[in-house]
Amino acid sequence: GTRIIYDRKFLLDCRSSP
Amino acid sequence: QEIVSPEDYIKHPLQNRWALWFFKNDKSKTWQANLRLISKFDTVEDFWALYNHIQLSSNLMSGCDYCLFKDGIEPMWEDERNKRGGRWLITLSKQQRRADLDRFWLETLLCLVGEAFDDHSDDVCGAVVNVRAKGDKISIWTTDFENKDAIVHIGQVYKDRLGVPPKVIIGYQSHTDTATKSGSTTKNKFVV
Repeated sequence: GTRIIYDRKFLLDCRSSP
Repeated sequence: QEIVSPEDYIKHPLQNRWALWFFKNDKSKTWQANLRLISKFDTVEDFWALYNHIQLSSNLMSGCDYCLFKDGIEPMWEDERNKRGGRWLITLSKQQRRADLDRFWLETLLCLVGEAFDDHSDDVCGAVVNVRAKGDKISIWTTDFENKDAIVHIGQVYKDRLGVPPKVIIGYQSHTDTATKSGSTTKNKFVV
């Protein structure tokens, strides 16, 4: 199957979003 | 009428559900009684909600650990998924608590929840940070010390993500060797 991969920039950007 | 994109209200699912554990060294209790499950999460947003809510590792008392493991794997050598495994170990100097500990631990968490090791991420069981007066440690635990390809790939990516200089060597040790060591150091099965 497909793996759900997130790079560090995406993850860090999610931190500041409400 | 305002159109709301699903991006704005659907949380981003993770490949795995993760459990964060906390260990506090209370010598009047057994090792297992000192280990507590804090919370589980399976989305990016819930990861940050938890991370933002807890103390940084550098603020913990000496003797405490955080452990982040895949749901269903207990953060101990005895677990079925750990007992033939081992760990990539990062040992920090006392000076590195201020400079690197929190940064390295967050990077470790991002590697795990983001599945940074591609298909070799299946070999990952979890990660541990040990806060200790004599020097802190961070490790990524994998499931089988004989899976050389997976272990070496994980080690190379991890070292790169932490920004460890090429001339600095990090080692992978089996839990069996760590448990049965006689001196203060455990022999490395692999290095990168």
